[in-house]
Order: sequence, then structure tokens, then C-alpha cells
Amino acid sequence: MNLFRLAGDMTHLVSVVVLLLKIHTIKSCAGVSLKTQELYALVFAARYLDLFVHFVSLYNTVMKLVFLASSFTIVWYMRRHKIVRRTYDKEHDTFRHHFIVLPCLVLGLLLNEKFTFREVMWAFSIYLEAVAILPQLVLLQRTRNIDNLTAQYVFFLGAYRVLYIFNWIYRYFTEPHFVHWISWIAGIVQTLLYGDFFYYYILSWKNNVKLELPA
Amino acid sequence: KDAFEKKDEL
Repeated sequence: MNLFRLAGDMTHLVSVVVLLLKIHTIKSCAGVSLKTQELYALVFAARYLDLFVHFVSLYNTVMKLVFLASSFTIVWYMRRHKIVRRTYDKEHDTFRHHFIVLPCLVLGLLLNEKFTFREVMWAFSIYLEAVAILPQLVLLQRTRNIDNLTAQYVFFLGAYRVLYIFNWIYRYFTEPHFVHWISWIAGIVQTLLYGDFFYYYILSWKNNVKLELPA
Repeated sequence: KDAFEKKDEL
């Protein structure tokens, strides 16, 4: 495993920890999109179906379990926890997330590395992950007071995607036959979605002012 | 090894 990949996984982990910290200690999910969190739970459930069948390494298994457990825990908090769920900004989290699941499934059925159940679900999860951040970005645009933890959560999530691209470039030149068009193209699309956010995040950080996204 | 066995990323 190269340094980019490890750094990418770690920023992904940090993003989840930041979000759980906010929800668990402050008991607030203000500014957090439940739609995005539900999509991530679906992404991990579809991709890690083979968790107990296909063993890669202890590291891989532990990380998969962490991402599965954390995504479902966050959804549980936002839907069921009696204090947290009251802080959910339902009125502004209106992205029709169900309508992007079906196209991703169709895309997974059409574009996959092999027409088997696991491969179709894997491709589906890759496509869905690429667009899963959209409801969160829309909600951020509509949020007047974006708190630091929410902004940092999205920043770390975006950083994870950027680092994965560096990881692929590194692997392309160091490993023979390392070509995964599906994850590369979907991954680049996913990273581009963060472009706007990054621009305003860095601007707010440089000028030392609160983050605000123009509508 | 089939394609799936080669997938080692999260």
C-alpha cells in the first residue's frame, strides 16, 4: 500500500470521526444531510457484500467494518436519537436522493467489469458514491451558519477523494496491469464535485471568516 | 483470479 492510499483512507476515517464527534458529543446534526448519509450506508452495504467471503487483509476487513458500522450509526442517530433527530434540518435537505439510486443501478448493470452479482453491485456502489455527496453540497448552500465541524467533515471527505486519485496515478506507474476505468472515471467525477466547495473553503480559511457557499 | 479478487481498495 502506498502513502497516498494510506493518507486517503486516513482522511476518510477522520471525516467520519469528525462527524460522529459532532453528533455524539454536541448532540447535533445541524447542516448534515441525512440523504447523503443514507446513500453512503447503501454504498458500503453494496460494496462490502463480500466482506466475509473475499479476504484481502486485516487492515481491509477492519476498515470495511468501520465504514459500514459508522455509516449506519450516523443514519440511526439522525433518524432515531431523540435529541439529535430534532436538530436535523429536514426543510432544507430536499434533494431527491431516491432518484439517483436507480440510474446508478442501471449504470451498474450496463457498465461493469463482469456481469456477476458482486461485480454489478460493486460498479453500482462506485457510481452511487460518486454522486452521494450532492445532497450534502446542496444543503450546505442553503445553510446560513455552516459550523466548523460540518465544513471539516466535507473537507476531509473531499481530501480523501483527491488522495485516491494520486494513489491511482502512483499505482498505474508502479504496478503492471493496474487499470480500473470504472473507479477512475467515477472517482474523477466525484472529486470534481468538490471543486466549488474547496474553493470557498480555502478562501474562508485564508481570510479567517466563516464558510458560506453562494447559492 | 477473477476481477473481483483483485479489488483491494476501499
